Amino acid sequence: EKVQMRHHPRRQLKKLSEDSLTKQPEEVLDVLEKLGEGSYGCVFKANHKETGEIVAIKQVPVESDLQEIIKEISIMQQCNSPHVVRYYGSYFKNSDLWIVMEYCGGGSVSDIIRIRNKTLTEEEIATVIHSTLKGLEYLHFMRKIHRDIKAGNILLNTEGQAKLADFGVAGQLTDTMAKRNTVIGTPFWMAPEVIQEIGYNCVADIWSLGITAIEMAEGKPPYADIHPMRAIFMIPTNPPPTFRNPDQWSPDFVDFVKKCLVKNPENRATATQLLLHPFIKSAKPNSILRALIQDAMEIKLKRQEEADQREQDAEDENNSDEDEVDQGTMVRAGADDCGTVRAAGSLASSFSGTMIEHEDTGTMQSQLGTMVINSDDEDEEEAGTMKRRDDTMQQPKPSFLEYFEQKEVNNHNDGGRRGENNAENRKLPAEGDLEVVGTWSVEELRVRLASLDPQMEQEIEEIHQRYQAKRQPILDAIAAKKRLQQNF
Amino acid sequence: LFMKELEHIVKSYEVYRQALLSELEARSQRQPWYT
Repeated sequence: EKVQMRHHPRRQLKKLSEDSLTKQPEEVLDVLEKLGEGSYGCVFKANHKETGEIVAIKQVPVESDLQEIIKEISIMQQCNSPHVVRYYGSYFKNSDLWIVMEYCGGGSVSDIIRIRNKTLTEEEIATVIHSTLKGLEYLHFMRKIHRDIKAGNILLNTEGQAKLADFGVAGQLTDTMAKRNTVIGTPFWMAPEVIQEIGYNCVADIWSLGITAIEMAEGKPPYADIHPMRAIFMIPTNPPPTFRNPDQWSPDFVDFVKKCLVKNPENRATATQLLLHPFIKSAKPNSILRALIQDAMEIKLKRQEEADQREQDAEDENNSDEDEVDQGTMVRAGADDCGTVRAAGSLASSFSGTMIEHEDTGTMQSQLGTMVINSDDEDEEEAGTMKRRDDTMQQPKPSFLEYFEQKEVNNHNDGGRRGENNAENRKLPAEGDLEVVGTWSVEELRVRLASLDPQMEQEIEEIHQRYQAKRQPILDAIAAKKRLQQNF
Repeated sequence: LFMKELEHIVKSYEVYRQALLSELEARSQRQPWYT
């Protein structure tokens, strides 16, 4: 079965009419299928009955951080650009907020890389970045900063048009506050000035775009292999990251990334300037992305059909062995693979010594989550915390901790080799007593070095738990209050 | 406070990591057979 690439709505949906918004959402929309998990809740595909247009619905539990969600809605509402995902309207349904927005059939760029198990070619990257830059130019013109640019937040429609999505952490610049000083974003994509909390402006998004270009080319951002907390210290200290193999890429592409990854924001190019860069000027039209989108959609559909078939077989034969067939390891290796770095392989090897399943890699990738340190000025009660942006109330653990836990799970699956290093007796020497390292053998030094990250992760988790226990009663009280204010 | 404690932990580990790396580096220079 071929994937339907285009849909032809009876007429273009601009936004949901007042009349539609007073009805129950089921009267206006036919929910078709679940597309996945968004940053706050589940995302569904739906049919807008009146126009026949396909839309996306983000269903967010009202217990979530509504202030963040309202901010996201507000920013989408103010935008009117073909390069920014459009917002159509919202409904309250039971205990969920339904946010109806533009559907991008191609999914996110990181989904496409993961599904195809293949990074993008330079030509494809140029086209994606061209649209993304237009979105950023528009956004920055509107004095807004996205603050979480990464392949996971760039969506493609079936025509190959890239659109900026997920404004959960976006911010509005005002004249009196031209530079924000809130640390926000996803560690590996974060600009040095953002990490240093010295104030930042729109060009922080340009740094993240440069990191995203490397992510699309190599399958992961620089420093993805190392502890995010260490990366946070390394990004402002080290020279700007570059490609692992610069010779593999054209001089124009290398120069483009170099112009994005300028450490001093004052010397960094703007979106408008970068749109004139030769790498972007020579970008091919969006239509060149259709084949890759079609490919990803077909693989996804095929996997879905296979999963359904397995489920059916399991039911028919009541044979539990069938369940063990691993859809995650399926790799499509076409003849056009030559010269393209395979994403899952490189990611997998970076997370543990052994190959891990493709689907696991996806989970891991999605858990390189957005980090929020210090809330916005207007959200004082959360100040000084890091929080996970999805299901904040249910599971306020920061996503980077989730990432460590997942990593630990994989290490355990890997025969628990790291566990052996994580011995109780290898605690940090007392402060100022580092001379003791001179008394250890080379082997001891190596073992201690190897056990550093798990030890640090454990300590971080412990203090997180301790603070969480203190915060929980306050969070519960806030959640209770917000529930009372559902009809905002 | 949480951030301060977190920063303290990360910095302590970074200092310790540097000490271990420097020691390993020094040993490798002292001992040509070191691998």
